Amino acid sequence: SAHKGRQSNRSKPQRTVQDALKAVEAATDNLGISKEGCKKHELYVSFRDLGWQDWIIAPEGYAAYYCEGECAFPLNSYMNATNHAIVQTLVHFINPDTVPKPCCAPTQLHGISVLYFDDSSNVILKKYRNMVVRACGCH
Amino acid sequence: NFSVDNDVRSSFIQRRLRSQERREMQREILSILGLPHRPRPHVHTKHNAAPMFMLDLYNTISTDAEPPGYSYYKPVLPTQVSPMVTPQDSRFLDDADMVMSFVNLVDQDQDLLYQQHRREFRFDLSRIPEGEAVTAAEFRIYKDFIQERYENETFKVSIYQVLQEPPNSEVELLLLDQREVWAAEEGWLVFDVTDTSNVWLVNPEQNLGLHLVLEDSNGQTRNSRLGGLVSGSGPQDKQPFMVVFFKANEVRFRSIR
Repeated sequence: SAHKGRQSNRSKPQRTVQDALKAVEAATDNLGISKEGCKKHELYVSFRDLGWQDWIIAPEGYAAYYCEGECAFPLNSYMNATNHAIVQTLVHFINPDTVPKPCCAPTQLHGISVLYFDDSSNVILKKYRNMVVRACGCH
Repeated sequence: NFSVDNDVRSSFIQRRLRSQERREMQREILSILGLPHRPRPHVHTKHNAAPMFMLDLYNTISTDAEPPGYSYYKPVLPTQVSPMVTPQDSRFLDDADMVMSFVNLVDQDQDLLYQQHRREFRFDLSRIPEGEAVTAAEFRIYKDFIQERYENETFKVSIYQVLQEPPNSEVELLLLDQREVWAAEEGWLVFDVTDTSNVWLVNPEQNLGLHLVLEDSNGQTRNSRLGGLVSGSGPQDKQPFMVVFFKANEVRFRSIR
């Protein structure tokens, strides 16, 4: 406020990006914007259904999961948004044609091991890191 | 087109893939697994010694890594010879990115006619992906209990690397590992062949195989069958094999499609 002095401004805590976000969320709540946020979805990859039982010994398949959903206001807590994602959302909100929304992507990944025969009937046990999505979030 | 299986995957709604979709899916998954094509093994019985040992290793990892509730994906196969995985194998496994077992390429029946007192084993290590360093390698052979021998009788089992096979003269051998075993002993004998595997990887032309020699307590060379060592016409779940533990020594990127 132009009417208030410098001293009173100093004693007042500064507004954070999160505060701004809350205000925008409150404003957009009434606009009917989709709330289907960024979430983890189930996807089972079955090696058996792919007809690979003759060479993949284990596992029979694995729960791969994938991330899908909107990274737009309101960014609810379950979206696990990074600070940068919040800034990205704000800038996108201001300039939607040139600045993209944050991306709904894995934030935590886990590995699996696959046991299989090669062409020579040797057996390979390989550890694949980052194969299974544990958590999704907005980046 | 949607189906829900009444098994462990019941929480997943499934749609049967059309053949084109199935091919696409196979291509994508092969790419994720880093394989250029779908392997077509000529022998794919899971009840041979090497696959059973590898499955034991797989289950050792899975127990630690899989979240609760996913343990039922583990295939359960009969383990007639156990325990195959030693605490040392578990340590090697912790440090490894990949483990590979190799089948013996020597026709054992032919070998029997040719060599009465020396067993030959050959393993093709040429198909190992680039960028993998050997951290440990073992040659494993099963020793059966032999009833017809004295229980306290001992044998000496020696494993040699073949250095040269000059025509019309004796083969040149390098002693790798040696073990004294009781006649009554039963189980897997494990020999360290790490250094030899590294030599074979760097110089594949030097891969002339391994020789096994069995001696009795008087130092007389004997047929390995006499000491209960299983190979050739013995049971499939007790056939000798080689296992190599690898660690990736570089970051690999998937090829651009």
